[in-house]
Amino acid sequence: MHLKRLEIHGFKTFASRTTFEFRPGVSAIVGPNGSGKSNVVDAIRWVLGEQSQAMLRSRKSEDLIFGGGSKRAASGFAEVSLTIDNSDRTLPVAFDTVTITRRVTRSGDHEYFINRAKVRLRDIQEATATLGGSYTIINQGLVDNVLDLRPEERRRLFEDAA
Amino acid sequence: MHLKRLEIHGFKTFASRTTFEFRPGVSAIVGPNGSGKSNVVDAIRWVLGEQSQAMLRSRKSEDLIFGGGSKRAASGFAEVSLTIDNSDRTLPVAFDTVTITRRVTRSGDHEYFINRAKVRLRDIQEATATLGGSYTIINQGLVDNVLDLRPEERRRLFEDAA
Amino acid sequence: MRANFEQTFGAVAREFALTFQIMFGGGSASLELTKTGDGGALDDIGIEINARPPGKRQQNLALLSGGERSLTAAALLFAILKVKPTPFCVLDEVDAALDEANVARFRAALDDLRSTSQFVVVTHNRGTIEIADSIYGVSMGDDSASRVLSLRLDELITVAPHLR
Amino acid sequence: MRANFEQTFGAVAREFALTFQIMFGGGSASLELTKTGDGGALDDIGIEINARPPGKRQQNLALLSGGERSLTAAALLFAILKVKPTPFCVLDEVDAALDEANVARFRAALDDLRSTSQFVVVTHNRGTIEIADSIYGVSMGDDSASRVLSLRLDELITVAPHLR
Ligand SMILES: Nc1ncnc2c1ncn2[C@@H]1O[C@H](COP(=O)(O)OP(=O)(O)OP(=O)(O)O)[C@@H](O)[C@H]1O
Ligand SMILES: Nc1ncnc2c1ncn2[C@@H]1O[C@H](COP(=O)(O)OP(=O)(O)OP(=O)(O)O)[C@@H](O)[C@H]1O
Ligand SMILES: [Mg+2]
Ligand SMILES: [Mg+2]
Repeated sequence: MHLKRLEIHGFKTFASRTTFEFRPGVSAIVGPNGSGKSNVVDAIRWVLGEQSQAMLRSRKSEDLIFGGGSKRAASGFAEVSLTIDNSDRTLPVAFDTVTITRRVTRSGDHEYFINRAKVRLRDIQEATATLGGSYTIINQGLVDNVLDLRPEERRRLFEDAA
Repeated sequence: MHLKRLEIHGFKTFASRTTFEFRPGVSAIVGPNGSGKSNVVDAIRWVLGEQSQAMLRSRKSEDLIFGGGSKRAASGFAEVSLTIDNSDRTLPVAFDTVTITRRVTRSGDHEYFINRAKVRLRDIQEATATLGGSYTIINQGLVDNVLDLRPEERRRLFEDAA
Repeated sequence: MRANFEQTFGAVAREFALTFQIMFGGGSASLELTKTGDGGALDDIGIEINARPPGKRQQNLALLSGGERSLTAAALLFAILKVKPTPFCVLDEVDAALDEANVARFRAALDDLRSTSQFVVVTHNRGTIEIADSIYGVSMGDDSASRVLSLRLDELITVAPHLR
Repeated sequence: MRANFEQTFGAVAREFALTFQIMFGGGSASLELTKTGDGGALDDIGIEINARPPGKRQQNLALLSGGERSLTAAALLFAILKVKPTPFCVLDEVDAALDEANVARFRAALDDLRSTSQFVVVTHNRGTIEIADSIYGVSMGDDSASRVLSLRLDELITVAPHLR
């Protein structure tokens, strides 16, 4: 199983539909401060079902929608789609290719899709539970967090992995 | 008022007496990971009266004394001396040059000196209170702490500065 | 449940001891199970980390330098990935505190894991990018929106001068 | 006490608005006093920070990038130092998250303050070192003890290859 494509549209600084093609191996994302690199990481977290505002560096879901600038109007919605090669059936979904889509509008409507079928947030969280997102997506500044945890908290993190 | 000299002997990785001459302006400290740069910052904090183990990245005062390695024995004590040009009397001490010394032995004896006169820790903390150490010594990884504080905590930090 | 945990823990502990030595070019580290209370419940179990960089003696984790902390945490993550590979792993500037020598060791460890896990790595370090199969350059347009370019390694010098 | 605080606050707020623009090459920022409760007590007063990087619209502090956070915090510290200079200031890798362009602006701000405050700066960035009057190179000996060398700027390439 590996990630194939990430499409970001209206999420944070990605006002225009932007596509990342990921191949197996290592993909690097580079750029100046404030250009949007960590926003890409946030998009991956979010589409996989992240609900913690702290982990998404936001205060409310409206913060996730492109807010516009002096030369461009704000977006009306944020949508992220992650397409995954699932030929080994790592995801409990009966398809070789699985596309997970998450969308939120400025008026607060939330929508979730798996291969274009409308689902609930829970369905996405359950389908992606095996991906270990809690420890395999490491936010900026948090890499050495594991060293500061209490022994019991570290064990709990370990249980997610094991 | 400016720092003139910092002498570190037996404190953390500075097993041999090491002297830094600081001139007015900007002094840079560079080196590989784990070489001892932040230990120099800890030494400055400690000699000015820091008591918080967290701020000194230690668990007990014994951690501050060079612990030895496979090729060198541990030290019996840690001593740091900071010599300051005090011609403008920023420090409430009647000398043009003020040397603050702090020393701790493995058996737990603590000693403090101002210009070779034995004093108490409080005397050092009171003498250096005007230096604003709480906000003018910024530890590694903590620069953006001020952004995460609650408004009231930020005001308290401000009061120290004002 | 408990047996599975202990088995996985044992495997990760062995792997961590190895990964740490590789990433530090020496030294030693271990994971330890700790127990609060007498019950056999998993809730009472904790995991301690011991790390001793090369040439130094065993000390409290608190004394580690910024770069040593990042490298130790990365070694633990990589050890877990070796025992229980996840399909992908996203790393946002985890190499920020590493000096050049340690970036090279970090990169080698990443190289070693790429066949079992897919990595998406945000970085400012040229050293880390050297093993990338694809590079995306992100920049901020004057319309306040991000724009993305697919880059080749040789294009980096001109297109991404901000790299270290 | 309260009057002194408000006066200093006003001066720092004005300075912060300027320093932020200089260090970001644009944008705008402000400090705001907030009040919890109706009393006049200092305890009920808080300080809010608003920061808007160039080209972007005013948003919550939480949305700032790693580099933008470091630069905003540095701008606030430098504003305080302009209004209430302290004799010296020790900075341990506060420029770690900055890209090359921002390191240059950070360095310029440091240059501007050096006449009123003495700085001791730990850094991995060549850009920051360029304005140093003296450079100390620290290394770990094989006896586990630190050794220190006084360096000149031109010696850095050979003696300190680990710099970015
Ligand atoms: N909803 C939104 N609308 C517009 N801009 C946004 C939105 N959410 C976040 N931003 C902007 O995104 C920027 C942060 O982007 P990001 O964290 O991805 O930067 P980065 O490339 O990781 O930078 P660094 O190298 O400093 O970590 C901030 O300037 C913030 O104002
Ligand atoms: N009492 C002590 N005796 C011996 N070694 C010690 C002692 N206290 C700390 N150390 C060692 O000092 C090292 C950390 O040094 P320091 O934090 O100054 O590194 P640094 O140069 O700032 O590195 P980085 O660039 O990674 O931040 C650790 O390896 C730690 O083991
Ligand atoms: Mg970032
Ligand atoms: Mg350090």
